[in-house]
Amino acid sequence: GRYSLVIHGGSGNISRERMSLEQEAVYLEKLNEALQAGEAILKEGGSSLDAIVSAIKVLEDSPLFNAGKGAVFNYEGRNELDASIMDGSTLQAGAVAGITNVKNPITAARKVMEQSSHVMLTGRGAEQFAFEQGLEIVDPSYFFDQRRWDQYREYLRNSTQLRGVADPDNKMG
Amino acid sequence: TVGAVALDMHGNLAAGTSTGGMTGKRFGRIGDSPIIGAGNYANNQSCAVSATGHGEYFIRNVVAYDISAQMIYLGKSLEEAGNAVVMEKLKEQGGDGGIIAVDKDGNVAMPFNTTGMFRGYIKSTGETKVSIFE
Repeated sequence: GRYSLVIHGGSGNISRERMSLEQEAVYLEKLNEALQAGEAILKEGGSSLDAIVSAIKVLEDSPLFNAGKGAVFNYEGRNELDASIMDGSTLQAGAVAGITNVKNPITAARKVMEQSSHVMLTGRGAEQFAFEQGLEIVDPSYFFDQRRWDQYREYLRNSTQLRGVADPDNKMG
Repeated sequence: TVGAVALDMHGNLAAGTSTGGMTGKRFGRIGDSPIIGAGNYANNQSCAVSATGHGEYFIRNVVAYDISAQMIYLGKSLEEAGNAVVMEKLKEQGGDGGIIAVDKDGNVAMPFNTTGMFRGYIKSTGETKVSIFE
């Protein structure tokens, strides 16, 4: 009856000084919620695949993390999402890349693994496949998060690739 | 990027990773998350791994598969293989990031070479922990 579940919400040079105790508590609570969602499946004898999809959906649905809702923006100000999944018992795998309208990308990766003969589908083709598989399709605006949008605007202001021309001296206007 | 790895009661391992990628990415840039063997891998013989970090380094070093391969071919433990890849090889190259992993015996590893990683685990023993910093 042994099981284990591990999750992550991303890594980076997060500074403890810039994160208040209240913010930290909010993140830790969401991580616990994802663990509960996955464990609820494992403790009933459910599969590790179902458990990881359940945990990841909690994190994709939260704007706190860079996945699903709350994902970062690309250079054009759009959300392009990627996901992958692998089954250790069969070595089957599925992945999607560059999708913009599937609510939970991890479910699209799983459909690729289980309902196609491929491993990775990308862009419009992956979106068409997800639609035909009956996955939840959302308007791209569903993924918008103001904090990420502000980060994106800050990136454009600071980017050395202003107007597509490299600015080797890093002159800022 | 978010991820999860699990060992179920039937002894099966699975790994999943999902991401929005990198702020300001252009030209269809893809990181390691959707690349099997780089940002995500699972094999009942060894472990399940999900990665987060500077994707290009994780792709070039085939990080998730490398951890599994070091367990299978070198007989390393999950902790030894995870540290060798994340805390030595990647760190030497300046590849920022971390991984979460579980092995076929339910052991957990969460090494990272940045100042923080949102992470957590729960076991059938009741043991559980969530954290951000070291």
